Amino acid sequence: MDIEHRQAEIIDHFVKQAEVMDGASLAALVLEATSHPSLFAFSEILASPNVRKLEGSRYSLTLDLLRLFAYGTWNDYEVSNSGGLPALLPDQVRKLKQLTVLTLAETKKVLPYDQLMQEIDVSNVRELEDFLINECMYAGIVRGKLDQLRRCFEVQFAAGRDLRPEQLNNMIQTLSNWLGTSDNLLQSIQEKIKWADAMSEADKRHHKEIEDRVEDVKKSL
Amino acid sequence: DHSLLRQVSSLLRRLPTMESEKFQDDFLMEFNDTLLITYLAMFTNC
Amino acid sequence: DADAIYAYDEAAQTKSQQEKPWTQDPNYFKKVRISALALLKMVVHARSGGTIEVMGLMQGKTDGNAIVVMDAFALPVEGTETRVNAQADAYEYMVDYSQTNKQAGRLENVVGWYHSHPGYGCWLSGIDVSTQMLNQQFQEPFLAVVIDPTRTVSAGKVEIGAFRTYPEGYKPPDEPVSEYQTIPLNKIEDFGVHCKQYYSLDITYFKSSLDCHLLDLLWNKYWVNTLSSSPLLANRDYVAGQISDLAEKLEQAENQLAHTRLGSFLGPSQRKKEHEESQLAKITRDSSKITVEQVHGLMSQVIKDILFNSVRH
Repeated sequence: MDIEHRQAEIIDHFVKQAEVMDGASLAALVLEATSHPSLFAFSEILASPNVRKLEGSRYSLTLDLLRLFAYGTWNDYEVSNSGGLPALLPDQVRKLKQLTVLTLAETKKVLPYDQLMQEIDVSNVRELEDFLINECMYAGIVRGKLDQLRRCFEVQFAAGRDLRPEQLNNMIQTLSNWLGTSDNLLQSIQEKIKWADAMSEADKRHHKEIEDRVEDVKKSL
Repeated sequence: DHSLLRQVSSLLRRLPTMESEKFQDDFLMEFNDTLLITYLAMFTNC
Repeated sequence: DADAIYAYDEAAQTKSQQEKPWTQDPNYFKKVRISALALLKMVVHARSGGTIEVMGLMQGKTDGNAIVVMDAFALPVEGTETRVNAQADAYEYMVDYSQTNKQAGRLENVVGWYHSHPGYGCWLSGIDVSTQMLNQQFQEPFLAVVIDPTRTVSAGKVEIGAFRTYPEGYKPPDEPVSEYQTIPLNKIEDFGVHCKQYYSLDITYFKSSLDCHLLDLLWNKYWVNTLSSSPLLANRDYVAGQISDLAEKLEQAENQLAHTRLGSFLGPSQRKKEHEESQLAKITRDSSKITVEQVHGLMSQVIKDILFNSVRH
């Protein structure tokens, strides 16, 4: 939540800029956005009409680059590099690696060091831990614990990344599952409360019957 | 609202909160222990 | 309006001090109003003592037949059962604290003392009674509050009692016994011998608009803490103690039952006692209370498990 508050203003700023730019200036804007240290979301900029217009133009690579930062990982960039994406600046490289950690943290709660080192192209544990602490935890995009003994990173919180359109259905499905489960739980609690009330009523009645009978027996005695 | 979508996605990614086998074992152990206490208490009451 | 209670009316307090209405009627004070701030400080302090008793003082004022507790502060004293009179260092601390408060514009006087009974209920023991009687002789108006931090966690609500003692030799009219509470076997005698020497007051709470605002801000944090804690875990020792206490009581009841069977017919006094709740009925009640608290704890675990662990992507 905090990360969203922090980057909301930055997103506004870039979206307003994008509305009055096109072509080369837009390319420069995208470069600036993908290098910004506090920006980790690009859907709003992608949704801007001027940015969409880059499709099919000679700046289409800029659009591809923005999509990479919105949805992709460092591996995607290395694989797609053969497709001629422009070389990334050091800030962009760091940003893409931070986003890669986010994607990994979304899928698993315990991330082995080996997998992390491979995914973000880091050669040793020390460098990896420095990156996780300085570039990820201090940036507020993830929270968790570094387990040096088991060589893994335990994720407690990870900020959300931009969603691909096709992921929406899956998310809606999960949410409705959760809602269904919660409704069922509430219903069963209601039923249990009714059951408990009924049992206590029955108990009281039974208690009274016993007392009446005791009285009768006393009288007859 | 992209921001809201991202937050929902982050929240959903954290569920299920605990799904390790060890947790299930401990949970069931605790569950049964408490039910046993309840059972013994009913015995005592009777 | 809600904040009016925080205004300190010196004239009214002076008038009440001069009239001393509490000297006419031992039951004069009937109500206690505790501020959210004082309650939180006392409960957190009591909880921090773990299984050791801690004590502190309360500041406030009187308002008709109610004592209003505005604030509270801890005393550097532990184990009150052994040293219920705060020794020299605590006295010095008390005086300093009160004077500094006056300078800081907090005009309320000390109106009572609180201490904790971890795990064995809210009542006044023999030493507590004598301490409170002494205080009521020289420091009126003075209130005694007892907090049980362990049962607070177990029951999920604050276990607190406010009491005032009767003058020496005063015989209170037969009044209904206050809310039933489980007294451990090793404390029963201390409880029983003195329980007629004091009475309990009704406790209500109040909070200022600033309190409301601060508590609202803390609400999320409170919920996160509540959700991520489990009374089943936190109070394991207490429950174990309760169950072993129960077993001892059962043992005792069984012995007594054997004696009565050996004894001749029931005498009238014995029959009268039977009308009071029999010991076995009390034990049954204790057992049900333990069970209910355990089942509550388990229910919250099960609900959390269903809500947060059964979601599948």
